[in-house]
Amino acid sequence: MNPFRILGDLSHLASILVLIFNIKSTNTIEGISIKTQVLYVLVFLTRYLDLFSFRLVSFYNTIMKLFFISSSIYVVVLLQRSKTTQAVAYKTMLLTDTFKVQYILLGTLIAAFVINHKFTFVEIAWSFSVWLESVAILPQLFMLSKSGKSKSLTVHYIFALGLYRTLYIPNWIWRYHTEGVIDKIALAAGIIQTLVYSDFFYLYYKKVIKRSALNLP
Amino acid sequence: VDSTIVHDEL
Repeated sequence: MNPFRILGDLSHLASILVLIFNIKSTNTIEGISIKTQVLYVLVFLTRYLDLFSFRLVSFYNTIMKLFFISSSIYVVVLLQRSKTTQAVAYKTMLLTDTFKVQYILLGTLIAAFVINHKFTFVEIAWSFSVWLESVAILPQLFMLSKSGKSKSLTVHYIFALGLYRTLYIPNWIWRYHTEGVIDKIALAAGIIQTLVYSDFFYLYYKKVIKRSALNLP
Repeated sequence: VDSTIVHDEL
């Protein structure tokens, strides 16, 4: 375990907590893409199948997996529940959340069958999950770019999520130098995901800097 | 020997 990976996992944890806090505290789902959240549930369900094999890697690894699965499902439940509690916002979300996830699902499924560590169900599912995670944020970024504005909490959510996978890259470099091992599929998908976030990072950086620039006397 | 790959990262 190295500091990059710990910080990365904590950033991932923080992003989900920010999202849940965002929905519960502001009691609005405005600007949140339910498609991205459903994709994340799929990412965790297909990646953590080894929970059923009871070959637990470590206590930390297991509780984090259980947390990610349960919290991502909880977010989707919260968003679905807003169908009754805030019907207008829910309808608006469906109208603005228009990214064609079929293309993501088909593309990542093909990638999983073509590029995997072993042609077994668990490994293809794992590979599908890694490829899917690298593009799962697209509906959310698409919605954000269309609406042009968003609550700051949503922006912080995306930033923390992007930071998590970006931190995994130095983690992989660290592990390569200390343990001599590297997972090429995870590395490739992680680089793609970081690139997907890069334009968002640029916007976020400008927005934050611009705001602080404005604050200067 | 059990040849399943162990992914130790989240």
